[in-house]
Amino acid sequence: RVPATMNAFELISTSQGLNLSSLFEK
Amino acid sequence: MGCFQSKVTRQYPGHEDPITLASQTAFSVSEVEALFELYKSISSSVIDDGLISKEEFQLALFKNRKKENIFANRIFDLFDAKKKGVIDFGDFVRALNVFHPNVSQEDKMTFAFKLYDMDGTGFIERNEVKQMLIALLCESEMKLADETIEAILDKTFLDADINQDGKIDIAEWQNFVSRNPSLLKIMTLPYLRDITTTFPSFVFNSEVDEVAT
Repeated sequence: RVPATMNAFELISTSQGLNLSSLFEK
Repeated sequence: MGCFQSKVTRQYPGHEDPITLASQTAFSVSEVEALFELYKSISSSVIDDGLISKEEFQLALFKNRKKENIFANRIFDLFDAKKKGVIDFGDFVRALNVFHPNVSQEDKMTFAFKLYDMDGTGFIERNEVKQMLIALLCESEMKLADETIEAILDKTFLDADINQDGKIDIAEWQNFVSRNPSLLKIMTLPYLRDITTTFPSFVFNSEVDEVAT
């Protein structure tokens, strides 16, 4: 459940597309 | 070096000297060379032309070349500093530098602002945030009622958009991020600290004298 009080950017920053650490996984 | 053109330069268009790249970034020369090992593997994953295409970037991120993602597209566009539709090695190192643990929060904050200013207007607008939020919900297969999405946007803009003009400027973003530092967490990759350990083979391919490292 996503509470309506959550900050939009906090949610957005969970995107897999923004998680560059996967570039380092061989 | 004189007229000598190295094998690396011929195979990798836009390949810049590791010593120069190290001088422009938080990376040491060895770390730049270790990043080159990573770069070689990503840039040869679909077409071995020494450049990273969007497809190769997506493949490296998702292990799936067909996966479309607006955030990955946006990151790719920011990495592609010369707007050539491909990432060369210099672009790659300079863009990854922002994610280095030793780079200032100020630089990370600016990069994140550009990332979320999808249309490049100099403001993060409400419709851009809504578009990103909907994309995130689709990506994570979460379903939210329209009213909930609007409530999240209202709350976010009430907090971030200090002058309440419906868009977030860089000063408002700076202020918002300083109150919500966790938003910059994605801008730091601890992996970059140990890059020479992750790609030790750089030692065998080094083109730089040990003295320079």
